[in-house]
Amino acid sequence: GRALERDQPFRPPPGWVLAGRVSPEHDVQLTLALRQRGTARLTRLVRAVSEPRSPQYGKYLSVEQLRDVVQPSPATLMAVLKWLQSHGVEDCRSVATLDFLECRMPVSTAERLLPGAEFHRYVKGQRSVIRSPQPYVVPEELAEHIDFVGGLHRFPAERSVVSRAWAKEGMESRGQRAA
Amino acid sequence: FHLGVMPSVIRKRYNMTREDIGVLPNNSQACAQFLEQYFHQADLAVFMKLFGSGFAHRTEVDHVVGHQGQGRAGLEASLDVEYIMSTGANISTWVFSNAGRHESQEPFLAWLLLLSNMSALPWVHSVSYGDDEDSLSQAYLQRVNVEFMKAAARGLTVLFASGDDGAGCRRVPGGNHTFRPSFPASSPYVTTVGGTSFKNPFMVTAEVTDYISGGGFSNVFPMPDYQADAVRTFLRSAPKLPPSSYYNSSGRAYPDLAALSDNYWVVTNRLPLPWVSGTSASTPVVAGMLALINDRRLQRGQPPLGFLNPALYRLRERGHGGALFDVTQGCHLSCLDGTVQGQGFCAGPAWDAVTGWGTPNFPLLLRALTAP
Repeated sequence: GRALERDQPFRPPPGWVLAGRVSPEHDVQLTLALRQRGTARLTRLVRAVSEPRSPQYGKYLSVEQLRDVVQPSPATLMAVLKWLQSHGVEDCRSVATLDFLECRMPVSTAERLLPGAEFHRYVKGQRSVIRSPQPYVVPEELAEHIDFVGGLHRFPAERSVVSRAWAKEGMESRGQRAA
Repeated sequence: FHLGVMPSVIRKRYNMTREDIGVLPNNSQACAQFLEQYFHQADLAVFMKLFGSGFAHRTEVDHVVGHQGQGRAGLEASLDVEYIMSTGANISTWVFSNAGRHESQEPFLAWLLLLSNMSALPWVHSVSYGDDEDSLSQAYLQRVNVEFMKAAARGLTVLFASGDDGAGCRRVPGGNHTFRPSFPASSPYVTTVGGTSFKNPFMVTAEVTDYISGGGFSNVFPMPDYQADAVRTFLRSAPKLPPSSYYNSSGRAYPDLAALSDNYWVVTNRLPLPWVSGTSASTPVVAGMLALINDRRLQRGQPPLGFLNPALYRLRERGHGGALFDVTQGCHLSCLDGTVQGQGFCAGPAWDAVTGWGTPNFPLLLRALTAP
């Protein structure tokens, strides 16, 4: 298979503690980012509708028109659905633009579907997430149809960018010490 | 004289009058939360009671998309809602609450899926969240960037906070330092908001850089055409730049503009809290103003602003240079090493990598962005 995100570091943010493997029957929800068609056309469209000098300025697309530009090719949809069905994955839902699939499946299925993935639970206070510290691969013939699979490596946002003044003072004093 | 930034201070500094409020029922604005950051309607009501005199405003969020928890209010959520509704006053406001309902969901991805799945969305979105660009895979970065292009094609204005670590810092193999850009701030298809402080912290004065204001150059996304002239002018004319080994001068440069980010008052869990700072504060302030400009555009039969940057970077050449207060003093943080000694980029005339084009002068920005 091919690793779609070989360069994705796995870094549990501070405070998240490993709480062990997740049982094979437990459900996970994975998000498959399907390869879009028409991204070059989308680039041109964005330029045309956003550039005030363009005659198309402000002529924005509806979600249906956007779907017609970016929806994956029939070959992509066919290949991905066939792959999912061959692993018994049927609880999937798409979005209006047809370029994402959210699928729910037991951990055992997910680990067969994405060889390499190993689902573990991490906890922080009352919160709990399921992630894989190991990289996943997809079958070689699927690699051209999927951009990445979400729900394996990235943790919930830890960094909203609000800070308190006292924290800034801390940075300032660190800066002064360094100077 | 004031004891911290509150709506009256922002509205005075940016020349917003009591008439500068939304009037259209079909205009809306939104902020997105990704932590278990819940806002409380009661906090908003207390905030507006304490700080909302002087302009007509709403005291309730109209629409929460996602799960609204019952726990303690989060500072980020309180800040975002209270300030987007202070500059985008009297405009219908949505909150996207994406804490991640399932243990294996990525909350940020869940928000992107919502955008791809809803046919009717607010025109302006404010997001105060970021990751280090180098902490994300290329496949993820490129695809999320396409998601912002999709939003732009639909006419959505998506604003991201530029971050609170200045230019950032990272040790690369070999032991040297480089700056550390933040994503989505570094996406060429979002508008990124930096931060400023008052020159005199207790008066409504001119602004200087807030030294935490995130800014710099992407190591992933090339510089888009719309900003090439402005950024090259900055690189050519800045009196002092960090060594070129610290940043990728051909990358997408940010922020695009800025607003006050220091010393805000926020009501959270019904308590007024002073000294809240960060580009989390400046971003909803700008978002609310852009929603208000959309209100005026829609009244005139013009389309909403959509992806702002191509228009923003042309304001000067179209004779609207006064639409933003140029912030020219101060520098932001970076690596604490012997070479740059904690200093990243510095502000200067026109666009710079700390405050972008500067901060809004609302009436002139409104005039510029509603001009035929």
